[in-house]
Amino acid sequence: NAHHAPVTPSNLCKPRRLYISFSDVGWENWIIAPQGYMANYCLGECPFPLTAELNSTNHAILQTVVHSLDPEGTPQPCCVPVRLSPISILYYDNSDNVVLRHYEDMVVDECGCR
Amino acid sequence: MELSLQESLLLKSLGLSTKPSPKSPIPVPPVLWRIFQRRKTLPSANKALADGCRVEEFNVPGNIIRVFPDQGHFIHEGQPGRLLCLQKRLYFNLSVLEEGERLTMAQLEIKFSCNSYHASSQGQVFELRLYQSSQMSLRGVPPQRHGRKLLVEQSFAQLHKSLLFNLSGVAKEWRMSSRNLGLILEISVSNGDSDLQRLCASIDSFLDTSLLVVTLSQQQCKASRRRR
Repeated sequence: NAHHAPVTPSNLCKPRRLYISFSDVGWENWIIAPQGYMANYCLGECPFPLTAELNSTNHAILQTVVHSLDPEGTPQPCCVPVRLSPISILYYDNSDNVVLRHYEDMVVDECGCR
Repeated sequence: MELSLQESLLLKSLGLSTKPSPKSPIPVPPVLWRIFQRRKTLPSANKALADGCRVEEFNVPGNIIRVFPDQGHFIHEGQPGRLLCLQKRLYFNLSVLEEGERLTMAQLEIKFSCNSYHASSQGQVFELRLYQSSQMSLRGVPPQRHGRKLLVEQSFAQLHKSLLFNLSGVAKEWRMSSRNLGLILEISVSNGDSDLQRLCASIDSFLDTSLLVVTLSQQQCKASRRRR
């Protein structure tokens, strides 16, 4: 509908930089490596029409159409992580053993409207 | 108070019951550094595809790798016999493994921080025997012969190399039976060569043993497997 003001690209749904520093949370004496890592998070609009790069599901497309017709009744789809990657952390446990542990889904690589 | 609650919830989600507070941290074993660095340098797309529930370097299932320092003691003060260089109890405290972890591999590493190399005409210089102990023994009291089961018996000549032994079976038995009485290591020399005798007398001072254990967290790996 023509009277919709186009959304400026910068506030579309996409990953935003978020660096987690383990020393900021006071974990630097037991985490050996890394000292921190880029975890990122998702933020942004999922406006009508949903373009291809917004990784949307069919349902999200449907929801944006309904939202454009009834903004009060139905919200926009949510901007959420759709591709994550793992990290490994090297740390000392409570018995001073050295542990290398793999954690899934720790970094947001891609966001999408769902 | 709220912060500590949030912290404990976060630690719990990372599979940790409490915030570790290391007292006498040991150097990071090179093997763990190498695995960590290799994973860290993987391109992001490869990371997401890599099977985080498998340790490629050892080709076994697992998402947690621990290196346990030896907490055992020498059975004798000084050299136990003319040809017997050392008799040592090895003990690795596996009680830190959580119930939901399945042990998939255990590898004993015996290292000598000495770079000497003793060439002998026969080529066989040192003899190593590793026993699984089934009896407690006190410092200074040699273990009874029937209180131990021979696991490994081999000869070696070079002190500057690491000796690796697969103890997965023994470690699984320790966990199942909740009866971990450790191992007994004996190193002797094959003859009375004077240089050899000198090495034999001091070999205990440059012995370093550790146990690398790989486990699979059923909770964290089962979920990812279902999604995949």
